[in-house]
Amino acid sequence: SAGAAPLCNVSLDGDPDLRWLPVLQRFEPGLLLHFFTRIIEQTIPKWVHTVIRPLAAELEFFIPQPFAGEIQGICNALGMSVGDGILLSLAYEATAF
Amino acid sequence: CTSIVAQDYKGNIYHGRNLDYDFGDILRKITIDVQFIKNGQVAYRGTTFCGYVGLWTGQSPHKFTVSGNERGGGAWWENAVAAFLNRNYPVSWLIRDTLSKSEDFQSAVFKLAGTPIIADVYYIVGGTVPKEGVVITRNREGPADIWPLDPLDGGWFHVETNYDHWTSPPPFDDRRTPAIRALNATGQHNINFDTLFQVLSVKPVLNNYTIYTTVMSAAFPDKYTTWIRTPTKK
Repeated sequence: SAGAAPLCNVSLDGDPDLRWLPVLQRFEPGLLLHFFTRIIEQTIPKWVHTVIRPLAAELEFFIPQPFAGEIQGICNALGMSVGDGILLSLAYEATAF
Repeated sequence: CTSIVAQDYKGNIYHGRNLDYDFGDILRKITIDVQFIKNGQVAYRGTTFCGYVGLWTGQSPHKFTVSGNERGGGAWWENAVAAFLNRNYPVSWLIRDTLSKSEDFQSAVFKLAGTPIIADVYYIVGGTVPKEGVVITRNREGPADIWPLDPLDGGWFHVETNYDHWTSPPPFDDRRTPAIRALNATGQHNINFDTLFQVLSVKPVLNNYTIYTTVMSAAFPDKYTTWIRTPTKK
């Protein structure tokens, strides 16, 4: 069986750190945070977690816009560390190895 | 994952994909289609998971469609971190950046093939006119192979799963052969959105790791459809 994926709009005219908020509001924040924590714990080696987290302070230096702003905005909205937001973005790169 | 790019007998290009991944119980609940709006118009569209800013599937209307499939192997984590610090792109960010900036199929292929990325991957790209379909096998620094459609010589479709197309898939994970059989049974005269979805619903092309199926064609952007798949109960 199959059901259609919900359709959301993201405005590229808005600030990167605010543009995903309408999408996030369609989901329960506590549940999202729980999901993301589980994915990170099960895909990212602990030592990588330790290495990447401090780099979050240099987010804008390492990560191009609009991705840096968008990750920052999502993390702010969910009360998640920016380091974890970056790691979530690298879940494929982690599991591909 | 399984991605298919195909050309029908009229020259229309169709592109479909199954995204297979762990964490199905989570990801099926947060899979979304997103229209990225700029100046009141849909600049591009894609399928992702709430909270994940990259795209593994997407469409630039009237220009091209893209999907990404995992390519295993490659380097270990030290290299991945080094590549990240070297500002190589995560593979799903490159898809989104390409959808945002590339003006046509050719420039999209050029960008997807040549931009340094963090991990190996397969990029599958469809266009709007005959012969505009390609599978790009990527190393981190550049293309390992570029495999275009060859409809005049019988190559009216390409199937890419998670193995290099010039090798045989392992018997324990051969989704390529069933997909090819289903496409040949469908035939070039009958390929369309519905039949492509049916091909992507043949087991084991569709399997318990499949999170969603998307069918799309850049020439018909309103037909972009994503279905969240439910695994079979054991």
